[in-house]
Amino acid sequence: KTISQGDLEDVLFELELSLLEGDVALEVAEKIIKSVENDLVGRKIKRRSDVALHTQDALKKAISEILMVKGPNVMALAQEARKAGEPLKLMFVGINGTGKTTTISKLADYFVSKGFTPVLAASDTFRAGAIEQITHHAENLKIKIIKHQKGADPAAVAYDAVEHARAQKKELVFIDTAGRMQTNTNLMDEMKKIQRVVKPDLVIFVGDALTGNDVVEQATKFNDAVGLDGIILTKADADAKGGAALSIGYVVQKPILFLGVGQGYKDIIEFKPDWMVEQIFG
Amino acid sequence: NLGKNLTNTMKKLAGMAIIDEEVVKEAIKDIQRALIQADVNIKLVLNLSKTIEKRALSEKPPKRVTPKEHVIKIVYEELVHLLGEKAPEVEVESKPFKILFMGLQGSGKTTTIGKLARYLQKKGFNPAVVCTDTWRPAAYEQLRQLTESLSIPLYGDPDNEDALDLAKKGINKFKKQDIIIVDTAGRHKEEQDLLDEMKQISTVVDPDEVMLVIDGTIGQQAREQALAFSQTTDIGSITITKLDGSAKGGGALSAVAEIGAPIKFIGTGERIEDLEAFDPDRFISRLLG
Ligand SMILES: Nc1nc2c(ncn2[C@@H]2O[C@H](COP(=O)(O)OP(=O)(O)OP(=O)(O)O)[C@@H](O)[C@H]2O)c(=O)[nH]1
Ligand SMILES: Nc1nc2c(ncn2[C@@H]2O[C@H](COP(=O)(O)OP(=O)(O)OP(=O)(O)O)[C@@H](O)[C@H]2O)c(=O)[nH]1
Ligand SMILES: [Mg+2]
Ligand SMILES: [Mg+2]
Repeated sequence: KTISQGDLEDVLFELELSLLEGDVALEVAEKIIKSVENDLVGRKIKRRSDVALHTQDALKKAISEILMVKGPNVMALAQEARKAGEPLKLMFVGINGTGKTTTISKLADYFVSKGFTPVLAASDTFRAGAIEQITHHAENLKIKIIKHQKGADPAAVAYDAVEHARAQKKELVFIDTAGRMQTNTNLMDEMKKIQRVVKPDLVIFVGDALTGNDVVEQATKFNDAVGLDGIILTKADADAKGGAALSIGYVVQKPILFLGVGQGYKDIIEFKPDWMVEQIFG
Repeated sequence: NLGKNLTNTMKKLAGMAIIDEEVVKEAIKDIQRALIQADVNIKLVLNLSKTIEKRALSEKPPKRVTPKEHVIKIVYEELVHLLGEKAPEVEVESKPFKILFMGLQGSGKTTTIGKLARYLQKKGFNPAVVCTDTWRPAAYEQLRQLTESLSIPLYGDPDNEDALDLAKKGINKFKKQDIIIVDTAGRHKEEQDLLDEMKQISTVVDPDEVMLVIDGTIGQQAREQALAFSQTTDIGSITITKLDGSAKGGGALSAVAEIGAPIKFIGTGERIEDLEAFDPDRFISRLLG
């Protein structure tokens, strides 16, 4: 016997529901379920009862394929930068409050523990307390922070940080930018300007793992504007089902590099596609 | 684009003289998809669409109301039923009127407090702000920069690691003010120790109003997180932030449905003036794309 569309209707409905409840964006969930359906229809099975199991396997396969995107190995790039004597520049972008500043400090802590000397650029010159917040982290981690006064040109701060890193032979520059809505043209232009001036090696999108369907819009527009090299999803410790990972992965086909799993410096882990499969299938 | 889908289905309905079951079912499906894309809780969407379909097919539209108007009116009524007609204002009765803010990390509490303080100041009140966030670096500094230019008194102490002590001292210092707004550190439902701390803060502050701040971009987790907050203390009202982006804020709808607190304000930007009183009509039309 072969699997028919009718056999799949109920199980696919349930599966789509679990994707949606797991915060996978609607259009992405629908496309994934459609591809699973196409994968299964016409396939030979021994028993009718095998359909559910085949469907689960097909979904696991679809998820893995979406998330298995080859990405930059930041550690390897940092080591190359050290050898070349030219700092590796990472620019962090995303909408307001997703955890960019905190994530930068976690990564800085990690690289300090591996013997590197990162420089931080306080390129959020707009928000109340932004410069003080990242300065506090730099002091905790005992690393250099380059900052100007509130209201200064973010690109100028980033530029100075890169110049400092070059002069002092420091291998890494982490550029913290202000949160911005992808719908705000002026702020998107400001971000593009920072990129033009500094030419970061990696642009990292920091998204909140609790985000719903809007994550598709965010990732798409940020990717269109500056091109993303990697994604970090934060607040996964809030019991985020993390469907946002699947949505972003599907829509911009960029790798999810890390997950933020708390507010402390050590609360960051490498993202593994298995984590996503685990989240969806419990 | 879902907004277009909904418009097309609605056009079909508009073209109908009498209720056609198939077209109505199609319209309901499109409404469902619109609500899901707007981040409304899935179970809530399924329940809502059952109710809407049942009403659309069983209720006779009044004379001279087209099928389209009939279905839209039902959808609208069901959503307003959840959201409430119009959000009540912040009603300052006893003084000092204490407002306690809570919400997930990064949801926009601190910024909203700056906005609300200005909003209340413009209404002729004399608000003061208390910072009890002992976790976030420069939390007090952030509030200081927000309130300073408005000449709004602020209490905080970056060297004090005891949120309860800060709350006590702040409430005491400002007991002559009309309104005291208390900022707290962000927290989520898995951080039981922080939820316990919130219970204690609420006991110390004894708030007249508890404001839950919800990020407009939040997805299906909105309901669970709101539930966890409502278990620390009764929630009086909700503010949805970041609606100046493209998010529809459907997550907040689920929170309202779950804990029964009305949405009073929405955040529409980063500036002090970017706070609007909640308007259910505009929210619903944005929700449906
Ligand atoms: N629980 C948890 N909280 C986090 C995580 N990452 C960041 N946060 C918290 O989220 C809040 C916002 O973090 P920020 O680093 O200020 O976010 P941001 O993106 O720099 O914010 P803006 O610059 O204002 O756009 C802070 O309270 C952080 O402690 C995480 O992985 N887990
Ligand atoms: N565009 C936009 N940004 C907002 C809005 N409300 C807050 N923000 C921004 O969101 C980010 C987080 O705001 P905060 O006020 O620091 O959030 P919070 O809830 O106090 O964060 P924690 O104290 O770390 O939990 C900041 O960049 C704010 O400027 C809004 O309505 N629209
Ligand atoms: Mg920041
Ligand atoms: Mg805050």
